[in-house]
Amino acid sequence: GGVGMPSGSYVSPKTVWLPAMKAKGLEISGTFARRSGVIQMDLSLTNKAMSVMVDFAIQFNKNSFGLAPAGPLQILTPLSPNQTIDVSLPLSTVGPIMKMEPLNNLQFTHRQIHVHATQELNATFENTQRDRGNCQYPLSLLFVEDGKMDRQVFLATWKDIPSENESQFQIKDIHLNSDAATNKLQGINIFTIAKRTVEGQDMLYQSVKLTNGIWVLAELRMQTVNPNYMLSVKCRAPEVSQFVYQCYELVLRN
Amino acid sequence: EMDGALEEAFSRLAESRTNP
Repeated sequence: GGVGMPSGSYVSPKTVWLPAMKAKGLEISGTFARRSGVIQMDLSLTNKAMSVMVDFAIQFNKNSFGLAPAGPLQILTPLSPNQTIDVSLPLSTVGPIMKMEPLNNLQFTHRQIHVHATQELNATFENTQRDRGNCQYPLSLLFVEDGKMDRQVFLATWKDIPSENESQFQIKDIHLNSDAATNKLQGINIFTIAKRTVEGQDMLYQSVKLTNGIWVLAELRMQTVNPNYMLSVKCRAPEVSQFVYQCYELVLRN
Repeated sequence: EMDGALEEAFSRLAESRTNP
């Protein structure tokens, strides 16, 4: 994490979501973070056009978990040519829902107004530009802070979820012991409920709760002599399992 | 007593997963 972030909360570097070529000179790059329960979209807007840009706005298309801006984009000053502005947009999860492919895909529409100056007429004119961008968010954005399942409920739920709903993933070449892994995972609200050591393997039983109430149960297996972890994920909505696995990969490697 | 039973249940789960 960076300055001022709780330890363990990894934020991916910004990537370009809307290249300047596709948006008449406006480049949008961004990343996502969950900070003390608040979901944020961190954006950088760069003006690569000759005109000044003003009056920025963003809308989201329907998406799998109802992500939506919780307020307007707070960009109060014009963006001059070659200028970049950084802004954090808080998000809610009460927007309209439509299952996306992939599940964590987010399409957005961005609008800005280009202000052109004409020396000949000694005047300015404006034209509105709308562009569609696309990005994907880590599912950990939706892992809530009260995702530590009651231990008895965990055991009953684990038994109750059929084995067809279990997915297994190998996480290769991780050199962390189980305590370090537990701490890192807790930083993104993956909670360890129990730990057992059987035949030289540490087995961690963990739970995650998504903003929409879906619970995910996991078993993380590690051996001191083997840097490859084995992750088993059980969920009543098994389509989320591979996206939960991606979060394990991301946080354990960073 | 309840805690002991829960601890035991987790141990059984881990055992069953290692030696199915």
